[in-house]
Amino acid sequence: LPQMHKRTRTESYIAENKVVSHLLGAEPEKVYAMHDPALPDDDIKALTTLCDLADRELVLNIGWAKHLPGFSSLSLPDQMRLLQSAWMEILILRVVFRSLDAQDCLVFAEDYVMDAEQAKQTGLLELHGAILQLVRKYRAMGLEREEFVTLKAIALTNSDSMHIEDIDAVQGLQDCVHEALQDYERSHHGNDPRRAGKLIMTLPLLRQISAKAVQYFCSVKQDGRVPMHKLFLELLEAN
Amino acid sequence: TERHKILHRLLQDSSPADG
Repeated sequence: LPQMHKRTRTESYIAENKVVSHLLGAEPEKVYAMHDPALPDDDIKALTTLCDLADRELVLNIGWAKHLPGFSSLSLPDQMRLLQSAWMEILILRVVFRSLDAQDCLVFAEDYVMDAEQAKQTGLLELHGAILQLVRKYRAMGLEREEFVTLKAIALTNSDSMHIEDIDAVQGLQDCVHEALQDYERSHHGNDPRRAGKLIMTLPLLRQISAKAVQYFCSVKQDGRVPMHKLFLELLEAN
Repeated sequence: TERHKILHRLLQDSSPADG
């Protein structure tokens, strides 16, 4: 019995390692804001930069989703529904992870870091503060890259879209990444048996921030002063 | 799908990461 138990655990570590290393390998490249030096430094420029960045990152994130084990086996409408629900959570989680080593700043891109003062000038202060709350939470926990990529996959598969056709297939995908996280924590943080749960319990805050962000950018869209690319607009409209 | 043409196209595109 002890041998069997050991073998099962080893097998599960191998399975976990496979999913986690697959997710690590699928991580998109770094993004750069490359903001236009010809534009005056005002709120419109900042928001234009953010919207352009978000649009380019969305393309990368869709490519990333396609690498998720099992995602491409879902029906195309279900793939769309998951992304339409979780796209902002994925964008925010990436900003949060990039910002873990920054001091009270959000690293929107390698070359685009925003502090509270700049956020205030852009009308983003509330959102900035909310995202920093999540940054502080993960920093206190010492969030690792492996955990970040797995959480991102959980956020995608846990999008709670009301229009999923094949709920069992989406649930199967979610179970796979959830199990990978649990196995990772068992093998790397065995001294904290509640760590996987603690990480999953951060997802409601992520969803709350994401809803705020969508609401904010919808108002920016309605205002009509900031140019937005089509993919970003499509997804804003999906919410 | 009609309202989400770009998302649809990117998901259908056989290359995994480029738009």
